[in-house]
Amino acid sequence: MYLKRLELYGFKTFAERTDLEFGPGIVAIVGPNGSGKSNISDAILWVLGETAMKSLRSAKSTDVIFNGSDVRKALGMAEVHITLDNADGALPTDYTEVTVTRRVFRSGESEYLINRVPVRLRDVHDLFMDTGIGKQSYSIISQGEVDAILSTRSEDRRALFEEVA
Amino acid sequence: MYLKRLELYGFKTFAERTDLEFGPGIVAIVGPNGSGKSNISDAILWVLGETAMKSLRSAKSTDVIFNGSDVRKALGMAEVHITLDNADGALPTDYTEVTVTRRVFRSGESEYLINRVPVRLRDVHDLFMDTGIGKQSYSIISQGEVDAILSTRSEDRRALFEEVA
Amino acid sequence: CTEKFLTAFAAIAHEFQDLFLRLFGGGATELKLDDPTNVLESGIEINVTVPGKRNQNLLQLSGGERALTALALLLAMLRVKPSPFVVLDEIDAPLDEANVGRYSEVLRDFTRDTQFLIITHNKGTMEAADVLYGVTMEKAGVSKIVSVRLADHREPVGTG
Amino acid sequence: CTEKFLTAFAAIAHEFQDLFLRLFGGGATELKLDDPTNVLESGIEINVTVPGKRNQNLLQLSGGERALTALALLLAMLRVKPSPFVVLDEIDAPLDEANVGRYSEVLRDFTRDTQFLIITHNKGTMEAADVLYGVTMEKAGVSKIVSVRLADHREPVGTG
Ligand SMILES: Nc1ncnc2c1ncn2[C@@H]1O[C@H](COP(=O)(O)OP(=O)(O)OP(=O)(O)O)[C@@H](O)[C@H]1O
Ligand SMILES: Nc1ncnc2c1ncn2[C@@H]1O[C@H](COP(=O)(O)OP(=O)(O)OP(=O)(O)O)[C@@H](O)[C@H]1O
Ligand SMILES: [Mg+2]
Ligand SMILES: [Mg+2]
Repeated sequence: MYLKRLELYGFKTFAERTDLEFGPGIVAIVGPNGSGKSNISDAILWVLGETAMKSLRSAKSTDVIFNGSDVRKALGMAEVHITLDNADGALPTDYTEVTVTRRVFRSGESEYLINRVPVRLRDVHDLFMDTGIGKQSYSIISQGEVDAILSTRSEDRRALFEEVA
Repeated sequence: MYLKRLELYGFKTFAERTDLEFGPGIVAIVGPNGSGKSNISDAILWVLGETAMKSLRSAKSTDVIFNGSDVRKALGMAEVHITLDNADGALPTDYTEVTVTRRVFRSGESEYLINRVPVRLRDVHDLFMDTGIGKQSYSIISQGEVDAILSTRSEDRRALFEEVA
Repeated sequence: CTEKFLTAFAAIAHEFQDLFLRLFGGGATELKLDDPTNVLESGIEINVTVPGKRNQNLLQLSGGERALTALALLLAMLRVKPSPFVVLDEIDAPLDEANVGRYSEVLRDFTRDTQFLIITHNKGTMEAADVLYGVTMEKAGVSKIVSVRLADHREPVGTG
Repeated sequence: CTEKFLTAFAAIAHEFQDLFLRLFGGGATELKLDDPTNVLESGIEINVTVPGKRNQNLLQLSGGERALTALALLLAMLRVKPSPFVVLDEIDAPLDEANVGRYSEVLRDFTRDTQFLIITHNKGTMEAADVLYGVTMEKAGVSKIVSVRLADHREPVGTG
């Protein structure tokens, strides 16, 4: 299984439909301060089912919707699609390619889809259970968070080890 | 008033007597990871009377004494001298040059001196009261701490503003 | 459950030692359960010694030493339970040039099983990447992806 | 006391706006008391808008934007109550090249009243310094100061 594509539309600073293709190896994301690099990492965390707004540098669920700039009006929705190659059958589904979609509207309403079929958040979590992806803390390290692994109290470190067990 | 000299002996990684002269303008301190740069900043915080061990990345008061390496045995004392030019009379003393010394021994005993005269810690704090130096938080920013100014709760930010008032 | 946890714990401890040696070129590590009689709830203690120095309390480590130690632990977990992709957001910020080199070399070893998305300002890390995505704001407040460089032809494509 | 605090608060707010504009090349700031009826205990709220973007919650700022905003506030306090010397330990770590340039330019303005000791790994910041002290460990675990470069002859002296 590997990450093939990420599509963002209306998520934080990605007011325009943006498409990122990924291949094997190391992909570096570069650019000036404030240009939107960490917003890409937030988009991945979000589409994989993250619900703790604090981990997304947000106060409420609609904070991830593009809220306008000098040149563009605020949008009414944020949407992210993540596409994974599943030829090796690592994900518990028959599809050889799996696309997970998450949307949130100004009203606060959320939608989740797997291969365009509406599902609940629970289904997204079940899909990624034990595959090494998703909310597990050692696969997405947000800016400034790497130090937290060492500085948490010894009881908190446990949770990290338990995810591996 | 300005900073003229800093002398370290036995403080953290400064096992050998080390002398740094300073002039006006911008002095950059550079070097590989773990070489001892932040230990210099800790030495300044310490000699000016810092007592919170956590701000010195230490657990107890004797943690600042050189505790040995592959090539040298541990020492029994840490000592730092800071020399300030006082030609403008900003410090409440007649001397045109003021040297503050702090020592700590393995026994845990501490000594403070101003121009080689033993004093109490209170006297060091009084010397620097209202001069803009010392424990006040906006003149020494330790590694990783700059973010704390924005992320503290709004009540904690007050203390910073009060130091200026 | 206890069985499974102890096996994983021992495996992580082993890999952590190996990766710490690779990243620091020496030294030693120790992962210990605070209370071995209560495996399922005990906290976990981390002790490391950087080459050439005496036993250190984690607090005394420098900014760069902490980042490399945390990285060694992360990669140890990745070895025990691989993840198809990993996102690392500016974890190379505290590292000096030599350590940036080691960091990207060690990551390279993991690319057989794992894709890495690395956010960085560091030229050394950029050079080690296979693909480079540039993010910029041509229109105020709106992000745009501008260039993709493929390792085989080092010139960025269409960075205009 | 209230009088003194309010005067200092207003002065800091004014300088903060000025320094934010210098560091970001635009935008706006606001410092507010959470509870203006209780001046001596009220918390302090910080609101900023980065040029080109809508009003932002401090949480949403990027790593580099946060570092520059915190720097603007620090320097504003320094203007209201100067300190003879200031130590800054790697506050340029999250900054991109352009912002490192602005950071050292703005610091230069403060050198009439204040000495700066800047710990950095960033070449841009090193070039802006008047004197460069190198710290190294020739003997394991023992720090040594190795070189001093004076701005007038740019070549490091005795970096051997
Ligand atoms: N909902 C939103 N609508 C519009 N802009 C937003 C939204 N949420 C966050 N932003 C903006 O995104 C910017 C931060 O982007 P991001 O953190 O990705 O930057 P970065 O490229 O990682 O920069 P750095 O190199 O400084 O870490 C901020 O200026 C913030 O105001
Ligand atoms: N009492 C002590 N005796 C001996 N060594 C010590 C003592 N206290 C701290 N150290 C060592 O000092 C080193 C850290 O030094 P310091 O934090 O100054 O590095 P640095 O130059 O700032 O590096 P970086 O660029 O990574 O921030 C650690 O390796 C630590 O073990
Ligand atoms: Mg970022
Ligand atoms: Mg340091």
